[in-house]
Amino acid sequence: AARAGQAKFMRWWAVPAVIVLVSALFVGKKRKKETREGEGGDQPARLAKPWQVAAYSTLPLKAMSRLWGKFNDITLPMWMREPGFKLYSYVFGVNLDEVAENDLRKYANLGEFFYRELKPGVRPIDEKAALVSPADGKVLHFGVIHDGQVEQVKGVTYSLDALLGQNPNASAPAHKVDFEYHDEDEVMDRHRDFAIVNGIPYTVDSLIGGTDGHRNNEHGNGESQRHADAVDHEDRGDVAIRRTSTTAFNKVSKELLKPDTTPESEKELFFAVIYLAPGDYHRFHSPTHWVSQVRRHFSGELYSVSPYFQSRLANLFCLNERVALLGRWRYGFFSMTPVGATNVGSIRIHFDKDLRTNTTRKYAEQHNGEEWDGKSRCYEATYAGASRLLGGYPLAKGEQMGGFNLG
Amino acid sequence: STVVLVFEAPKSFKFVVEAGESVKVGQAMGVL
Repeated sequence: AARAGQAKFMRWWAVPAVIVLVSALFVGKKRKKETREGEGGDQPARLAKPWQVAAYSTLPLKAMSRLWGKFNDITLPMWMREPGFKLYSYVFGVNLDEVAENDLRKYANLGEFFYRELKPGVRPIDEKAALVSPADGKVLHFGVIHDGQVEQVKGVTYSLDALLGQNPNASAPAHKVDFEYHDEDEVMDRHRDFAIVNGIPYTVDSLIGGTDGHRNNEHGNGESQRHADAVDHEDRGDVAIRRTSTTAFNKVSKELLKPDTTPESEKELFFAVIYLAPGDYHRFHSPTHWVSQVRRHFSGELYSVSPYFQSRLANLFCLNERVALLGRWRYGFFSMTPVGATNVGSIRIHFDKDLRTNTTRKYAEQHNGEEWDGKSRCYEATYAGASRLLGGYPLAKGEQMGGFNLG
Repeated sequence: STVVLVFEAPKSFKFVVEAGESVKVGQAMGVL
């Protein structure tokens, strides 16, 4: 009787176990194949059918994202924090040795831990490279833009105009200030005359957004310097910006004022896409020395941007909510566009305190002064007041710019 | 989340990463 019972038990669990095992192997193999496709493999993209896209778009993704954000802003009890964040780190591959805060209990919730900072020096900046990675993540795709079409995956493109808005080059006029350096190699003193523009001596303060615009060396009263030291934020131009640092200004101006003799015919438009996985450090940094002149906030959808969806949804980056920062670097036009996703709907730009993404209907109506019609819109602002000489907000290579928040 | 870079550069610009490669902040992506 015992043997008969044992045999029956064996039969009972053996069949489902084999089914589960085979299914897991099949799903694993399928996922690996899909990931390879999403990363630009040789296989052509298999785009979702229109009814699948329609079905996906009916999901209240923005509401879900905001709810997810609120949920992750709930303060966790002290006993739960350290084991909870360690579990998250184990699952998503966070290197806790790099986290700036050693005591994980100081992060009140997952939202704070997700937006963690890193210890100084753990991300050395390659000073020799023309372009460095702006974020921790995976390079999904890069290349040259032909005929204004950016390749999303193999064989599928989207329009550059749709991504950044119409005529991005027009928003970044060529730098044409008559400029003279006093001493290029000298460390600049913000209280000392820095440059002469059209015969007028300028100080560093006046160039990076001081209150007086310019100050004559002999007749200036020094008010701009005193005021500049006291004020951290100030409304300049169309948006409120944080005052740029003298160090960033020095680095960027030295780089941008070097002559670029490359003829236009010898230039091309390049692109690169970096995907940040849930466990990655979610702040982004400046990839080179450049000046951001225009910010365009496209209030779109919040579809997932994982490699799987990138290989399934055409025009994904033009549909999702994003903040396009447009400007110029030494070689011409430069732009950086953080794109939101369902779990990280909020994009923060640290020097632009007016920017609000993944907002509710009520907030949009209050702050944008227009009736919400549910359609995707582009809100444009300029950073022209941030640096009078450079005509925008200077961003030094490796400088922290902003990040993504949960929800 | 994703970051998309679009920029003008001389034709001699070369990416020094591979598609699918993991990168860290500050790591070289392109040289001239």
